[in-house]
Amino acid sequence: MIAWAVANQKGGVGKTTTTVSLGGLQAKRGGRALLVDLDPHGSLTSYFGYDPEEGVPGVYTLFQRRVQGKTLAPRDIVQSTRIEGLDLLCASTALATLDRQLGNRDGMGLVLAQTLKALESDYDHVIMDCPPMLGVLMVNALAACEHLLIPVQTEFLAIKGLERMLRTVSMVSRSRKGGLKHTIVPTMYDQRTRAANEALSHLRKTYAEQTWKGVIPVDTRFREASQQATPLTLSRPGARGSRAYAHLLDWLEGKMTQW
Amino acid sequence: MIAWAVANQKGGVGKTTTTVSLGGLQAKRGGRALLVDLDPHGSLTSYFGYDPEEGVPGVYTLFQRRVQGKTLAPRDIVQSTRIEGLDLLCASTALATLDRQLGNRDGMGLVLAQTLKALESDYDHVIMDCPPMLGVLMVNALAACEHLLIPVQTEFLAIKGLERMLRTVSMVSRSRKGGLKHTIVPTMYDQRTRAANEALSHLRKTYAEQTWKGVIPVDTRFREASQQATPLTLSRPGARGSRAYAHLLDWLEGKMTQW
Ligand SMILES: Nc1ncnc2c1ncn2[C@@H]1O[C@H](COP(=O)(O)OP(=O)(O)OP(=O)(O)O)[C@@H](O)[C@H]1O
Ligand SMILES: Nc1ncnc2c1ncn2[C@@H]1O[C@H](COP(=O)(O)OP(=O)(O)OP(=O)(O)O)[C@@H](O)[C@H]1O
Ligand SMILES: [Mg+2]
Ligand SMILES: [Mg+2]
Repeated sequence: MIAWAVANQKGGVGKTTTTVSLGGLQAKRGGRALLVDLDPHGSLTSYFGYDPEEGVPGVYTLFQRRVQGKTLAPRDIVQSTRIEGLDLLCASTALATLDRQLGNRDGMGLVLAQTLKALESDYDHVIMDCPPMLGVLMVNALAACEHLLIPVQTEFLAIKGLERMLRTVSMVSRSRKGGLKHTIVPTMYDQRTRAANEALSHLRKTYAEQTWKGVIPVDTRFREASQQATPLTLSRPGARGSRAYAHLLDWLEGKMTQW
Repeated sequence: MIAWAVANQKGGVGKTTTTVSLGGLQAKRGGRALLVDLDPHGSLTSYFGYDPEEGVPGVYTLFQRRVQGKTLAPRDIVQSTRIEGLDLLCASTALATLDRQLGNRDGMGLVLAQTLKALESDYDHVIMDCPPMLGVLMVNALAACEHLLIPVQTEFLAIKGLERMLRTVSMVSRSRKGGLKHTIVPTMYDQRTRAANEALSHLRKTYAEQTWKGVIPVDTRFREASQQATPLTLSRPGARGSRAYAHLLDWLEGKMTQW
């Protein structure tokens, strides 16, 4: 099983879209894929028709049981989606209270890593969708993943914010054996605007080593896909956005064998 | 002095862009405007050239002093921007630790409201830019504002998430004398896509009372403006995005006299 996290403290950069698009493709290609929604706002959870306010058992249950010292078989809280081979660990709005509840209590940074270990034989791929905030949930994802994807909009302010995200990554990286490999994924690229071209070449120059050589273009069909609860990579594999995510997945899987 | 908050738990919907655009216009029209950055990621702070990692005195200082029981003259931590009549209370990345530090400590929900009261004679307008997360910072903004603006992208998933934001608002509203008035602002409207048209008419039907009758259209010049650290409403007042924010400001100011 290989686990990836998708994170960026900046909001609206395509974290959930990246998670859904790659997860859909992994299932389509015959793998068993699990998506994990760590965002209290629950975009991924509501994408697949579950309600984050209803408190469907999910990620929050994992932390609750840990605090109560009770055991839990993770398989019992995994939900299915309409897509064959694609399952989901749901978020709930209660996750927003987790940082306050846990405070500086020790040992809460590895809850997710231990859960994924228990699911190791059930799935080939796991992708964790992070909230746009550095807190216990993002820390759990960075501790549990083998590789981190950082979607970044191709615009000036988003790149300024990237430096802060990379400092967080290097902080976590030092505390992990073998560090934390990451890939910057340029998203929402609109080749018609000068600002996007400048931003992209700045990104490629400044972070050459860790930036994917492709781009995810602007494609308004992503917004429409969220209405049909089906990843664009499945409903319209020929769309520009879908083809770009397929290239990204090919590249990542090729890299995995090298790393 | 009239204080507005701009909030939505969904990321990347145009909260910071709305804050900068309206604040810029208020200053241009001769008012004294203060912008407050409550997002640990500090988009608004870095928009005006300050670094949220450097720990420039700002919002975090307010909470720190309160916890230490020390007084602070808010005027001492307000920063100027390049724009005449537009000042800024900066964010810092340390704000991300606030929820953990404060836990369930009482009395931390009114720190911002009391700060704004102390600045009442210095400014005509205040706009608070919220992080995409329900926590102590958003709660402070909802307690301190007279009116709440909720930017919502005109797309399906964003509208599903709006129901959650409105439930948060009605929760806070019950605890305030006279409730909390709010306006939903449709943003990033792309009239060419069917999904956007359907989403907008759904928004107008379901939330007719509290939705602004206009729209903020998609305008790629917003991204370019963030590179010049000047609000689009000042650098290109004739751009379609700027004109839309000017209409919104006119409508809100007209409403303020009625409310
Ligand atoms: N390549 C793209 N082209 C056009 N629209 C896109 C693209 N990727 C994502 N979007 C749209 O942009 C919006 C934000 O995307 P998404 O919700 O995936 O971002 P996010 O980073 O997960 O946001 P949050 O910070 O709230 O978690 C959505 O409306 C989505 O449909
Ligand atoms: N009307 C618009 N048309 C086109 N682009 C826009 C528009 N409004 C905002 N943007 C762009 O969309 C991105 C997100 O906007 P912004 O940062 O203001 O959202 P936000 O809600 O403050 O995000 P966060 O959740 O991270 O705080 C930015 O790149 C901004 O330039
Ligand atoms: Mg998301
Ligand atoms: Mg913002």
